[in-house]
Amino acid sequence: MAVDYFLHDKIWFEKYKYDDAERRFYEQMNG
Amino acid sequence: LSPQTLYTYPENWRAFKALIAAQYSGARIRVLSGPPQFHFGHTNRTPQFLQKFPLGKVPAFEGDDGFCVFESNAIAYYVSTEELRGSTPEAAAAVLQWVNFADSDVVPPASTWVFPTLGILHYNKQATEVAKEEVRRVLGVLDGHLRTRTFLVGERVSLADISLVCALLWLYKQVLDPAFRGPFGNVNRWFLTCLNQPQFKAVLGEVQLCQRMAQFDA
Amino acid sequence: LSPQTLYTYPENWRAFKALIAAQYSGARIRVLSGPPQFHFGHTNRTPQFLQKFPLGKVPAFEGDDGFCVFESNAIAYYVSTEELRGSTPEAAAAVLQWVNFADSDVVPPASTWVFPTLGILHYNKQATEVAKEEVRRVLGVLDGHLRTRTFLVGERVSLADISLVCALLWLYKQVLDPAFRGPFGNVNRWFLTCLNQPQFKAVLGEVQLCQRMAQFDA
Repeated sequence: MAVDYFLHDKIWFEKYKYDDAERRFYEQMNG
Repeated sequence: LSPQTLYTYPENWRAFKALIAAQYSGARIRVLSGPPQFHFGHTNRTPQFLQKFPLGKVPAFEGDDGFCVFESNAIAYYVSTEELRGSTPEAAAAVLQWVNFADSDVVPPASTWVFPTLGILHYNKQATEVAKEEVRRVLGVLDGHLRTRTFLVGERVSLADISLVCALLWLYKQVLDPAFRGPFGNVNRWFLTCLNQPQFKAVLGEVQLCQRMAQFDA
Repeated sequence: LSPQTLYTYPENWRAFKALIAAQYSGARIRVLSGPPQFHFGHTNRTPQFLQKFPLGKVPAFEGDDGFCVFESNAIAYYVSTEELRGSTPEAAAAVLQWVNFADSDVVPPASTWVFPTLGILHYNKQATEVAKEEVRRVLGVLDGHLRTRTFLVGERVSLADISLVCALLWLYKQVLDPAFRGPFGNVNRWFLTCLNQPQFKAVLGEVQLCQRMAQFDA
């Protein structure tokens, strides 16, 4: 199935975890 | 222009961006997406391919003069018109803003939610719930922006619309059922307006919007 | 040009891109990164800010004429010169290619490897090992491309160099010790050449390259 190819694309599934962690870190730094 | 070549696997939404842009610019592109011309997983691992495209990723583009470029947004930009790119610095910056927004804020949660319904990724309830909320937030931002606009930047279609329609495509086909997409009327209107542009239809064909939210395919 | 405003928290590598670009273009930007003008976590949640920047993310830019744009690459583009953007369609597409490459192939493994050493995120051994290999692959691609080049696109500095130097900054400061970066001589040369450009130095100051690979900050 064509959709099987999708997995070969690099997708940052965990991006939201990193974005949240980075935001919290800099909010604390500037708290 | 003599034909230029786009290497990709079939039905690659990232390749659709350049193909829709080419419908506006008249750029003639031949798509090589199947054997014998291009066999994904093999051709893109050969030394010849890697010499041109060191990452071995698709879509990859080769111009008639040997100019080679990878990264789908760069390819779509190259085959676009000035109008699609944004003809003033403000418009071009706004186009870039929405193109980046598509990659950074739409693609990750859309993939997390949709892939398990296609059976190509294991289902994770917690990740899916987070992704749904991210998608709701993204649609809310777009809905606000499109309240007073027909298209995302200026009065005509641009690469911003092309990029975001392609990034949202699988969401609208698989999981954005009428109940979920109901609150985002401006986005739904915009999405359908784009789909009905002849240049989008020439590449995407008839797109059926999701009627029943697909569940993960155990 | 009367001053334009960049909202960010201090030491934000994503904001550095626009500030370095502005060093080349002469665009005058005042950076609001601390109270009372801007308090990250508060100001960017106010209705006034969200009205201009619906995502509430930084860096965010407001021009002297009220033009607002978010997404760091769009901001850097807006304050750039034609030269930095790429003055031909081929150069502009190549710039976009490397800018996208920075976001899609450098930032994820760089964040995975570096964040635990800064105490931003918990350490995960397996993820870190995968990230190290990704970084090795990325540096290998860049090293091949830079074997015969001084800069990434054309003969002069462009947004491609600015974006990739900023995306690689934390890696070079925190974890790319001499042993790890040894095999990538062309990248090291390119990175130091850029750092020593007056326009980069004006923004980044003296950058100490990592001598000892930082371990996670338990």
